[in-house]
Amino acid sequence: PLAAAYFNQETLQQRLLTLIEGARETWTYAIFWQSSVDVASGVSLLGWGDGYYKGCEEDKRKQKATNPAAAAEQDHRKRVLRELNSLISGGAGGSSPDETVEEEVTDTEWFFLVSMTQSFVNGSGLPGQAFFADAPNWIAGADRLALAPCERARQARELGLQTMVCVPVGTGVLELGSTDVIHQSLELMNKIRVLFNFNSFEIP
Amino acid sequence: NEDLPMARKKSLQRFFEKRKERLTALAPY
Repeated sequence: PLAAAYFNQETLQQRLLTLIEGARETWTYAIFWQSSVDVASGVSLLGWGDGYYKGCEEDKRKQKATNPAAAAEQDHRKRVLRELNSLISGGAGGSSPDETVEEEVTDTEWFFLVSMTQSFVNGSGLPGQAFFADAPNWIAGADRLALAPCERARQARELGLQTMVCVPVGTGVLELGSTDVIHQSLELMNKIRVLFNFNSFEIP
Repeated sequence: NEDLPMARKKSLQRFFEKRKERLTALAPY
């Protein structure tokens, strides 16, 4: 019960932030996928628990969409961003439009936002596979992401990510993504174990 | 709005806050 009490949104966000901001490598985001079981169907599900988006070099480059398809994609992303902003600020017109929703939405920002809508049923997708096998899955390199048996990994590659890592921790899966190629690191795996050891009664 | 689960709502709020910080840091002035 004590461990459960510590496992709340605030400490989870703090753990994600500590991991990403304190890492030697440059990670773009971290997501915790929370496991649950649908009582009626018995289906095991991994859904959004929390996430931390740090960003990457892409965010610093102000690329203006130069072709019609890219411009249309940006329009679509900004429209979705406006709707989401409206949702969390209490309805349309609840907040004044600002650069938060009017500036370009980068590929990795978009990937992170789309992730909030995703879930993985009965061991599907990279997070589901890691959870089901109770083993980490570390994919480094765009070519390896392209070959991964997972639609999410392929989408990640298309949106500029080069490394995806899924590590089963406690009641879910920790996923890390980067636009850099990052090879497996024992140091990071140990850090994850310490930060996400939900059996521990100590707040990291 | 009521249908948006709390975990996603809080994550979205944080995402927008951080995005604003990033954009402010990148602004020329």
